[in-house]
Amino acid sequence: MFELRLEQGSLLKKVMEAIKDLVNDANFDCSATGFSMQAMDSSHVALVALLLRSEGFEHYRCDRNISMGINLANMAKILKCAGNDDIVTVKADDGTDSVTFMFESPTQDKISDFELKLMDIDSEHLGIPEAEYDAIVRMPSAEFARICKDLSSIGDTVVISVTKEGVKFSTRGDIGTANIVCRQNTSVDKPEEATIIEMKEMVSLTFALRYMNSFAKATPLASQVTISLSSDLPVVVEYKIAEMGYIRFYLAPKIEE
Amino acid sequence: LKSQTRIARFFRAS
Repeated sequence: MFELRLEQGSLLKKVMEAIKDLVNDANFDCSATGFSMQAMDSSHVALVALLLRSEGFEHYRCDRNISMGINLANMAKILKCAGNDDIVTVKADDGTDSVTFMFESPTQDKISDFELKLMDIDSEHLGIPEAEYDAIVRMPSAEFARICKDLSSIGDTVVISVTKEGVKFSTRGDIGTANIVCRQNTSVDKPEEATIIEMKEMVSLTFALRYMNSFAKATPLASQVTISLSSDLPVVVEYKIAEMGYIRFYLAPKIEE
Repeated sequence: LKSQTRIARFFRAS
């Protein structure tokens, strides 16, 4: 038997909104460690890794490891039915082919349950090697979202370059070019508004903007985003999920062949 | 011209 209870149900809603357009189907793995998921987008260019640690839930019970194959659009439909303040319980019995979502209003005067059919998903689990990154940029997530949105009105790809000057986001398209430079900014009272750049080596990589815009749908989950870059390696765009874990997006670079 | 790579080029099946 598997059961989790999350008082801040809106968190699960936000997680689903962040990944439902990128990934169609995924296996959610439940173990003593927590609730996790790894999946590629249909083009096999991007990879999403989600971890919600068991300690972060108000209640978490997992008698044996299970893997639940779920269509994300359908799970998102169900989670949309939860109120933002609702307490969410997810449970699955051993050997059944469905998972139940229960939503309780904070005052306990409305209780809903939804049963979602599970599916067999034959997905490849990729090993993500530990990497030392050439540059790590931490910046306000809303700023990153704004930059990706603005640049995508000009071009299809973004070149992210980290130098001593800061981090530069550049694009070019039919109408012209755009460059946005963000400098390190630690002298703010509010840490959520800081931009911090750790650079070991200068790095410049090219990525498809439409994926970056898709990742930015995770913005409501965290005030800061961490972008880790190394030459000729996938970028990692990470949103921490308050006290519980993270959602990490990996995107393969465009490379001169 | 740069071409799009796939994730499997960097991360192998585990």
